[in-house]
Amino acid sequence: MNIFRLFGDLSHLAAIAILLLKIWKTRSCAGVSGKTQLLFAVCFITRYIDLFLHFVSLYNTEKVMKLIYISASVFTCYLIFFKFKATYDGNHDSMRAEFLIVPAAGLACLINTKFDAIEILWTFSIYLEAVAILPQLFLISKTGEAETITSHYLFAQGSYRALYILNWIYRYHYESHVDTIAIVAGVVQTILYCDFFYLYITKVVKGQKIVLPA
Amino acid sequence: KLIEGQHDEL
Repeated sequence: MNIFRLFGDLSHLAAIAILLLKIWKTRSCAGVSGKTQLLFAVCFITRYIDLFLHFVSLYNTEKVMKLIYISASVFTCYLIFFKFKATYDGNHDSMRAEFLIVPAAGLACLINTKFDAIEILWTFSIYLEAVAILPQLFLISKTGEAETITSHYLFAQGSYRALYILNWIYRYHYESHVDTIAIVAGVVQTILYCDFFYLYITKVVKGQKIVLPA
Repeated sequence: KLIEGQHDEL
């Protein structure tokens, strides 16, 4: 464990907490893409499938973190699609999720480390996570704005994988450890946030709201 | 020697 990965995981936890708080406090999921949250839930379940296959004692934090990610993302989907369904902005959340899931699944079968079920699921989860934020970014471009709290959520969510890139550089240099598939997907994922990061740094930090077109 | 593909991260 290094500082980059620690802050990456904390940033990811913060993102999940910010979104849950936003929906719970405002009792509304306006401006939140339900499809992105569904895709994240699929990512966690397919990536941490080992939790279900052979039960492992929850002694180490990693298992606890995996359970937190899975339960929090499923609970977020429950809030969006059931509890606060009336506030779900379905007609703006219109990016076809199939256009993300099918290519990720196909690519996972073509480019992977080992052709076995668990490995394919892990690879699918990595590829899907790289593009899972697109429906959310698409929704913001359709509505033309993002609530400040949603911007903070996106900043934390984008920073998590950006910090993981620093973690991978660190591990390559000090531990001679590489995970090529995760690195390539993580770079693609972070690049997708660049436009948002620019808007966040130039606007939200100064107390303005993000309004598109910028 | 590079250690490749141990998915030991979240």
